[in-house]
Amino acid sequence: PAGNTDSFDYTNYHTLSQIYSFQDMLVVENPKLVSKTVIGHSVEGRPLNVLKFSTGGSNRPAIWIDTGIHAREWVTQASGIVFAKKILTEYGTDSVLTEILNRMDIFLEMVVNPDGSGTHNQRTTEKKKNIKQKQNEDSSCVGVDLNRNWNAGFGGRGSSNNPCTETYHGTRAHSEPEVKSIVKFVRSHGNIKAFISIHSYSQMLLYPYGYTRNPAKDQAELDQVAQKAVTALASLYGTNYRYGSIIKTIYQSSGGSIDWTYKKGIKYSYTFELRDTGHFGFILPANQIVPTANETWLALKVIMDHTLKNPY
Amino acid sequence: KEDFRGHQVFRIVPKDDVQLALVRVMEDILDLELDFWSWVTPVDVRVPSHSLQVVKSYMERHSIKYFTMIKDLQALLDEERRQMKSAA
Repeated sequence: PAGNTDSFDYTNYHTLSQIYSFQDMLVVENPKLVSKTVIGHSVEGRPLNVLKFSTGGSNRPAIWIDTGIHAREWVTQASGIVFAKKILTEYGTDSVLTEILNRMDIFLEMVVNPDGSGTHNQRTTEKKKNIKQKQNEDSSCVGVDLNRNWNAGFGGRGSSNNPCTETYHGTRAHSEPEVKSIVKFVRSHGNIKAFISIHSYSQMLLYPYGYTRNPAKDQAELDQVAQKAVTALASLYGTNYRYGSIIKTIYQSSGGSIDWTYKKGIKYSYTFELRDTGHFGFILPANQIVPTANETWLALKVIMDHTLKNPY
Repeated sequence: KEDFRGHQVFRIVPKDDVQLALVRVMEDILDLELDFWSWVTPVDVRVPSHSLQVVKSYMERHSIKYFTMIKDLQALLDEERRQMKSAA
């Protein structure tokens, strides 16, 4: 185990306990900049940890980033670890990040679905849904797709009412504690200005909506920012990303997180789908973690910088 | 630990909505134990070894184009684990 965040191995995938230890080390090493809050507990009782990066102030406008909502999308959690370290190393050295953190807070939930990560602890490819112990009616299947459980077109096309499918939406909107805890947090904070949820794979940057063909009111601006973000991302290694609304770029999907946050008034709501486009899929080799995280970070900074400079 | 020996990941390329619907039918056949990785066309699906022949026959019968993205998932995982260990 790493003794500190400088000796931590960012080029490898880690278990849930190692990720939790990393979070604690980060807080211990940087008490003035980082704090950890437990916003709830998963179905199996695991803590839902959120790191807050802040230089002070009170209820500043904030940016939310989450990774690991689908447990099998390993590279997202691994990237979340890199992002956390980058925020701290770039504060004071990178003018963009420094300006952002001087005026806004950043919240980072690295593992939205700890049960899917931790239960089998063997990094199976099957773990997308959370673990719902209570068996669904007339079914022996367990688990809910946490990105179909939000109150935005809940239960509509692009989600399933069959508990045995990968896109099962659950019994009702926000039924899952992993989702409900974020909903409660966002509502009580009241000043989140950007919400970015990170998935893999497919190499895309998406904005609302997924549940309806009606364009988002701010579509033109969201599209412009997305274009700038993917351009920045590609500048590092030439990685190509598609971008656009969820429903036009991929397919209709109901009950997704950023549709809900956008409807709640968080204008800059985006979803990333990280590397790759299907050569390795979820089994992205560990040697691609840092390049993936570094290029994604450039795109994140574009979104965060735009959020800072365009208050609403 | 689960063993994915012999599991393959197929990339299916349906040519129209009719073929896509036919692919979706497979999701409902629980015995196949298919694990859909991506529903964005093309469709990526992990197929356990015991279902390979059935899935291949089904797609050939309906003239649905597909190719093998990952030939042996366990071999890939083992190689990944070996590389991570040596890197560490």
